Amino acid sequence: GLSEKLQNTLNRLKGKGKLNENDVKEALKEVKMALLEADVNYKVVKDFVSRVEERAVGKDVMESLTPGQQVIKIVNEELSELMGKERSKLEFSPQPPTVIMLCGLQGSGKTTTAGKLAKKLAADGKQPLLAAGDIYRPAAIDQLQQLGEELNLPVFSMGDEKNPVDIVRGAISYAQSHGRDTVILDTAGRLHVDREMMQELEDIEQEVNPAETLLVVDAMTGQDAVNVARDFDEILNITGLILTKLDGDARGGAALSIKTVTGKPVKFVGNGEKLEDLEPFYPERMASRILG
Amino acid sequence: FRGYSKIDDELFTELEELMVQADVGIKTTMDMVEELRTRAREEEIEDPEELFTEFQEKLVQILKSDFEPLELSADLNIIIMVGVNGVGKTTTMAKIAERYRAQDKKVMFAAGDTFRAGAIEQIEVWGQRLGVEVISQQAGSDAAAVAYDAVQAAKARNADLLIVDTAGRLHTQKNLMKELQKVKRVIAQEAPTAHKEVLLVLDATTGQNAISQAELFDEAVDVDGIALTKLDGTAKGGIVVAIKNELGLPIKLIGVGEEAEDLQDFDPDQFVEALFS
Ligand SMILES: Nc1nc2c(ncn2[C@@H]2O[C@H](COP(=O)(O)OP(=O)(O)OP(=O)(O)O)[C@@H](O)[C@H]2O)c(=O)[nH]1
Ligand SMILES: Nc1nc2c(ncn2[C@@H]2O[C@H](COP(=O)(O)OP(=O)(O)OP(=O)(O)O)[C@@H](O)[C@H]2O)c(=O)[nH]1
Ligand SMILES: [Mg+2]
Ligand SMILES: [Mg+2]
Repeated sequence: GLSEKLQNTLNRLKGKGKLNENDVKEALKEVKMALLEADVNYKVVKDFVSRVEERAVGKDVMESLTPGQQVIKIVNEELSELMGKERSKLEFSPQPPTVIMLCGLQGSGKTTTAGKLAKKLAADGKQPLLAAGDIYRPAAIDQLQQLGEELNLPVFSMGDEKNPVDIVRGAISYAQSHGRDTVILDTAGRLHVDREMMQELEDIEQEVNPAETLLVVDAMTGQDAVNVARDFDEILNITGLILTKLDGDARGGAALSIKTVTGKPVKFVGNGEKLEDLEPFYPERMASRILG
Repeated sequence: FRGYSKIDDELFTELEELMVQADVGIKTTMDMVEELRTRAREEEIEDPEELFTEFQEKLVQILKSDFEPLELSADLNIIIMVGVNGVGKTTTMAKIAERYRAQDKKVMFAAGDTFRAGAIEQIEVWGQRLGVEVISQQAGSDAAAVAYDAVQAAKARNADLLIVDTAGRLHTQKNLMKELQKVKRVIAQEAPTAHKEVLLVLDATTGQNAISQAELFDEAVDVDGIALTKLDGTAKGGIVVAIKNELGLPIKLIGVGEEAEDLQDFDPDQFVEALFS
């Protein structure tokens, strides 16, 4: 992994005598490579490496017997700092029902995650109501209804002829009259650059002021992650992220890029296709996964 | 290029940044930039424009070499859609069907995703919209059994093209990759003379993981071509350069939207131009 590469590079450089600043800069290229291979955004990597460099060109590293270990320690500290220390929780509204809106690019895992969240909330003693806000994708409503059936939880739908603002309004009213305290709104996948579709989300936000607007992001997303997150966060009030498909071998550098650029926390991770595959986000685990 | 008056380190750094941000990948990028530096020195190139043009041509060459577009043979054609979760397999299948239906070909669908909620219904909606017959079984049934039924039906109805949808699966899930091999085997056994094509669907927003996906799917079921989806977003899909360069897998189709018409043949020149726009 990265620790060995750093250690080897620095040992090789140290082999010719005492380490100097340029040697450390040379070794840090390994950090740059590791982060780029992990899909961390190019500009984020540049800033990160220069921050590490500032700390690494000090006597503690250059005169250390194990400079590689010193650098790795700095990298890990800086990375964990960036990923955030707090274990992030869901916010609930003082006045029920709490509305949780899921949004994101096409295919990122929103509908499945809606089911997972409903399962978790029910297990936590809540009364969730799933709301079918995707009126475009073929059989999207069927998909959510099947998940609701599997969980024995209600799904609110108005079919695909009503607009999502009316649907979420209807869902809230249904929740109030049927004792459901949380509405989980599934929305259609959309491009951050699709003006009309982003307006639809804005309209929903204006209408119901969700306690949580969660951006659902695929862990294998590459450099484009910052563009997507920045646009969603600028147009909406994103309160957090859910990173999906972490059961694969994607390093998930998108998480670091998005956190750095938006400051918004990852609240959950999707760890599989089943409805139980939702876990809290552990920043230190993510940091070491990204470093490889 | 880009307002540079001379070839220097700054230019190569800018090139590196451009390529990495297009998801070409750091290893491929560094190899290519290194090669470009050498060429600039050896051929004594002074003009950045000239260097940049050479560079683009090199990229086009990588993507163009042994390029074969998607083509139907005169016999039964069978396309198997494979790929990880959510990349656009089912939607791409619909787009391919639309293209050939418009050419008056008889197309059929096999609802091979028997696992995911709403998967069979999703194909049925497309089948209805496009006038394509869907062969399916109950949810939870064996995907290979659906494939078997579909091949028999395609032969009986004298179909020109059978497209087999499969469930999304991570390339790292060994048992699911085995299941995919079984689907391919059943199809090969039941339609030995058919022209068969395994189409790997990749999402243009995917980063370096696409290489791992391509490697493992190719290893498991011998991929014939790639369909790169969601190029209507801001992601460049540069990872296909590394995939073509290292694995030799050709990109045949691109997806540029969510409707049935949003399918285009892969055009290396346009693609490379877009990488740097
Ligand atoms: N392996 C794995 N697959 C997942 C995970 N989350 C979702 N999926 C799968 O990803 C695919 C897409 O999931 P959906 O829930 O349909 O995605 P979506 O964002 O609602 O898609 P659109 O509505 O079309 O934008 C499905 O095959 C899911 O089973 C996860 O954490 N791990
Ligand atoms: N913008 C855009 N969206 C696309 C494109 N191709 C597919 N999609 C969308 O991506 C989402 C997922 O598409 P699917 O066809 O369900 O993907 P899949 O690979 O079959 O998903 P699973 O079967 O769950 O693994 C849907 O919302 C599609 O409309 C494309 O080229 N551009
Ligand atoms: Mg959905
Ligand atoms: Mg599908």
